[in-house]
Amino acid sequence: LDRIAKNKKLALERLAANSA
Amino acid sequence: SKPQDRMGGGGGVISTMGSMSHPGMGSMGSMGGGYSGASSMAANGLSANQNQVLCLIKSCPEPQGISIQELKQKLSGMSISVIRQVVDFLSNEGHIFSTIDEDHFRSTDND
Repeated sequence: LDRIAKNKKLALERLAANSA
Repeated sequence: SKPQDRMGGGGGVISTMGSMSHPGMGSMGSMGGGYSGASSMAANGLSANQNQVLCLIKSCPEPQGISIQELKQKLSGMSISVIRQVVDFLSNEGHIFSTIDEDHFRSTDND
């Protein structure tokens, strides 16, 4: 499902932003 | 010539900041920092609830993730609203994300 991939990408970006 | 009276001078400093040891918190080495020593906090700065939820989500094998209902069943002491707060927080932090709908979550660090 596309939504899953999209949300995962978003989450990974958030994670990266948070740990930066 | 310095007087070496190291003992007793300066009056008893009795503090509780003893043990500097955090024995093997193992697993995730990269995080470091911000450990404040509160007993409900783990090494990564999450509360006990948050860690439990994160742990369950991480351990879920389903591609669509684990549902709020399943979390609730496994964390019988936790109410839905608390669980929702926790997943909300975790997804804001980027640790987890919702999958097929807003009730299913997966962890970012298990592929």
